[in-house]
Amino acid sequence: LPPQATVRRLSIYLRCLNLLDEEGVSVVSSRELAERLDLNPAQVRKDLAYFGEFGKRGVGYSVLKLRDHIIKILGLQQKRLVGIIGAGGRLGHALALYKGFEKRNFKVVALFDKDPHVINQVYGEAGPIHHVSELPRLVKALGIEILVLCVPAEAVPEAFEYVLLSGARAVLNFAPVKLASTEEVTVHNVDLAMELESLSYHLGIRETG
Amino acid sequence: LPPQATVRRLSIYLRCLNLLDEEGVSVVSSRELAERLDLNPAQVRKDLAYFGEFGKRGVGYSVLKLRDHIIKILGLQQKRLVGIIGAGGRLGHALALYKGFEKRNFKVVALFDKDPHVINQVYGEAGPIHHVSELPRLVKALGIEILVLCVPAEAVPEAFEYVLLSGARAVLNFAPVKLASTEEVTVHNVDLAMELESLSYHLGIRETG
Ligand SMILES: NC(=O)c1ccc[n+]([C@@H]2O[C@H](COP(=O)([O-])OP(=O)(O)OC[C@H]3O[C@@H](n4cnc5c(N)ncnc54)[C@H](O)[C@@H]3O)[C@@H](O)[C@H]2O)c1
Ligand SMILES: NC(=O)c1ccc[n+]([C@@H]2O[C@H](COP(=O)([O-])OP(=O)(O)OC[C@H]3O[C@@H](n4cnc5c(N)ncnc54)[C@H](O)[C@@H]3O)[C@@H](O)[C@H]2O)c1
Repeated sequence: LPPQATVRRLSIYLRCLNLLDEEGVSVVSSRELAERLDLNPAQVRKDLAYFGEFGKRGVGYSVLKLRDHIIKILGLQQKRLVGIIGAGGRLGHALALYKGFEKRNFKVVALFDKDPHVINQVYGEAGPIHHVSELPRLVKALGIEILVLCVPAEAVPEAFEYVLLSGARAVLNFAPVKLASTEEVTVHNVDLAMELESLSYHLGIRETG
Repeated sequence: LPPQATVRRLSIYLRCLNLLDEEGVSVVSSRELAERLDLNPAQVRKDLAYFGEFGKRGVGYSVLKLRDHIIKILGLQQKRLVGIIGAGGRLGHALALYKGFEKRNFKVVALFDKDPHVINQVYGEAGPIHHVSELPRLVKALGIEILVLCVPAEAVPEAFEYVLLSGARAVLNFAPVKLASTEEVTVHNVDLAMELESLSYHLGIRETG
């Protein structure tokens, strides 16, 4: 299996290839891709080699062929259905309305919460907020594959219990509790403080010159 | 300059070293660090070598020494002050209250917005929401280094104008517009759809077996 960082770079290559296509570029070398992304050309070739041979030595990669290949590797050729747990909260509500998900073929189709004041409220196209106890039934009925967890830390055990009962295969966790993947469910934990740490690194370089 | 991905991995090593310290482990090899993080040991050694020599061949790294070194490299030994633009909105409000920032030595000290209905509202310790036109004055008065941008796409040009006037050196952009870094300001763009793409990759593997 390729390392996690390689998979993340595929998302970055995909965005770059989309831009190249918009600019009318039809062939690109690993060197040109690396330059555009501030990466090392050997890293680009190594990343792509995990998934088979594409480009011709000395000629480069076909932008469209490579893009379509990466779309398949990332499993983005089909629409992935998403549910949000804690949708009545600030973060969950913001993610329920974020148009950037649909642009990448992710559709938020169901919202869940526990707070009686928010049940049945409607946000955009995702429909009414359901009580979290409905999760197992609706995940199966709608074919939801990914659940986004936006609940407080103390609610994670109960919410994850419902996730396991539902049969959903993937969880994106924002709650400040490190959740581990299981046999059936792949879990990715997000901590936006890490985004600030990479900015802090650049502030440190400016200070030391 | 080390690649962006290396800097991100430093944040991951830092969290792992904190855990090892809590478990009472005082020495760790690049192999053990790599195993815990599902990385390649040569990648760990290569990452750390960018920043000087720390471990002894065959002995490993001192957990505390390596942790403190990474804290310094990431510029985390001092508190970094943060302001949020669009704090009256859903995402901005959720980030204003997120306790994970302070745990990593980032303190949200000022909130900004343009909507007259939210000006002067108080969220937690960050104080009242100021009008965005106050940004240049308050960034200088408080010594804010990082601004988090949580405004709609059409508001980005105006908000970024205030950022440039303020002298802040770093921006974390959530708005769906790709902002470029300038001479004075390092900009990182966040698209949470990329987190879903790395989950989609794992869904794709399950499907093809
Ligand atoms: N990882 C990050 O970078 C990051 C950033 C910001 C916030 N957060 C975290 O995200 C979470 C949400 O933050 P917020 O500001 O939106 O909080 P919030 O209080 O506004 O929202 C939480 C929502 O979860 C609901 N809830 C509580 N228990 C539940 C349960 N058992 N099942 C279903 N829903 C339940 C609540 O009713 C509420 O609507 C918090 O844990 C916060 O720490 C993480
Ligand atoms: N990158 C991601 O992964 C991601 C995820 C979710 C949302 N978003 C984006 O984040 C932004 C905020 O989302 P939201 O759901 O919180 O929206 P929102 O409408 O709730 O909040 C936007 C806030 O910005 C304020 N604002 C507007 N113009 C301003 C200006 N010129 N100066 C200062 N403040 C101004 C508004 O008054 C409002 O309070 C949107 O652009 C959304 O697309 C990005």
